[in-house]
Amino acid sequence: GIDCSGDSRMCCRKEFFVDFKEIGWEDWIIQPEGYHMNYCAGLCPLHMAGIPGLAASFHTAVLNLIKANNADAAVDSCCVPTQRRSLSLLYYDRDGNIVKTDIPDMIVDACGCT
Amino acid sequence: AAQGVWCPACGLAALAPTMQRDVLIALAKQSILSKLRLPDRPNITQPTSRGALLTALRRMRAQHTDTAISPGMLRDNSVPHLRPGMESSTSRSVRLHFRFTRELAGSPEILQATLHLFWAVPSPRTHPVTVRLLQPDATGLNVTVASETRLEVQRAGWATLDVGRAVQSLIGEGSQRLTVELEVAEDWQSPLLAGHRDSHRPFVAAQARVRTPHRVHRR
Repeated sequence: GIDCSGDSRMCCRKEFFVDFKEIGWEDWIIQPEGYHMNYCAGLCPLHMAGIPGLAASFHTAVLNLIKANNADAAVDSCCVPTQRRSLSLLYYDRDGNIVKTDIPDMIVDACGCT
Repeated sequence: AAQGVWCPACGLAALAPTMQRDVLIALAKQSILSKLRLPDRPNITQPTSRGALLTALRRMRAQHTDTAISPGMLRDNSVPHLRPGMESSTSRSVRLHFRFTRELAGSPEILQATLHLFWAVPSPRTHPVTVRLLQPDATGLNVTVASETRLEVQRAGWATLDVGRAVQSLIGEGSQRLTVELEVAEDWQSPLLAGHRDSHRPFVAAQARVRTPHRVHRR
């Protein structure tokens, strides 16, 4: 996977961090202090197509959207997550209990072209 | 989509950076709440200070381990596991013993020695493990730590560790046995594949040079 840097327009992973304190969630989420909601963005020219993607079904869904919105788009490869990991949260639930939960596939570690 | 270009998937024009950030934050909130099955963020009427809370959690964790190892009482998963080739282990540490063959007798010069281990990782996250090379003393009853290495294991597979110096010093002292201790976090039942299938059995590969006696010719 490639991390976005500078003005590269290729498929890469963009880092995006949501600070719970900034959005006023630090009172009910004890740990961690924020969420790395990284995402994939960029072009997938044909010579990059075929680098392992996430799931054909996911790719098909996105391709259908593209076709529906622009039938003549000559896109046959998308920039998608290729490696993800879980987000572990320690938080208060509505009854004031402290709960620990691992939410799978929430953090994108790497992107690639399907 | 980059600025000024429309999104091929949704057909919308690219958003201004500030609006893009707001949309991403809203998406993050929605995604976390939906995964936690919460209609909205809980309202905490009497928040506890983060510092006090973390201290309480740390104390709770420490208390949990103390009660477990008080004299006379064993926790289930700390029952010693005796496995072939393993002398004794608790849920926190495994000991491996490697015996050197005769070819290594006679204090050769160890050019290279590498320990090969196949990690069995229960879940895709970072697993800290401490690898200690133990050296028996002259009586053989006590052991000292010859070296200690801390590793972060992230995925299953083969890993190597240089043990050349430890093997050289053991050979130099006439011992023919290298003991390796693996200490892991408690919730990691066994860092190695259970059952020790031959294809994944730990091994040490050593390259040695036999010292040729130094001949002196006297004229």
